[in-house]
Amino acid sequence: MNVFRLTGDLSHLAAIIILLLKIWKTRSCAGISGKSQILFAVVFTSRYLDLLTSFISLYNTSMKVIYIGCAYATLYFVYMKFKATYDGNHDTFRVEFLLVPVGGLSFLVNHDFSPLEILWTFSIYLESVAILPQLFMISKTGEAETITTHYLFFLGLYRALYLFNWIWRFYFEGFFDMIAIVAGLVQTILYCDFFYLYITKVLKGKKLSLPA
Amino acid sequence: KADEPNHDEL
Repeated sequence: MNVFRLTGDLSHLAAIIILLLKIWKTRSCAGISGKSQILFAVVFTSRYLDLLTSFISLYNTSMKVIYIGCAYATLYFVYMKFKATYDGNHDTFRVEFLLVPVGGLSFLVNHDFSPLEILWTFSIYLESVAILPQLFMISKTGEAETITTHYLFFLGLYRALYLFNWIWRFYFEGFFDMIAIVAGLVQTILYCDFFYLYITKVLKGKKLSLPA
Repeated sequence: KADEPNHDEL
């Protein structure tokens, strides 16, 4: 555990909580892509099956349980409790274009050809692109609520901090996991355009809106 | 191929 890893995890947690609170306080999930939220629930579920097979630490177990719990709570909000506010008309990204290639790739490029390991690999690849329906939705509507941009910022920051964590671990522990690193790079790059808008607009007090 | 996949990260 190093400072980048810990702040990365906390940033991830902050993102998830911000989203849940935003929906709860405003009683609305407007502007949120339910499809991205489904993908994140799939990511956590397929990655954390090792909760049943191995124990790493109390920290590790509790964070996994919290992430999974929050992911399903978010889904419950979007598709049940606040379903009337869900903007499905703008949430039109075709997730099969992500699921099929990612599923295929996880069978082809993995550390070990075993069910749990393939599911872990699948979750790493899927996470790297799971935000695309949300970004697509924002590009379609041309705007995002400020609180939604805070959510996206912390979600993007988390993987960027993990990149520093991996550099750290490579130098000080000789550890590296090529699958996680490459997927983490892809994931972070997908946020770059958003980071730019966040810094140049949202942090200066303006609403995030895209030119028509 | 890695010796033993060890996923201690989240």
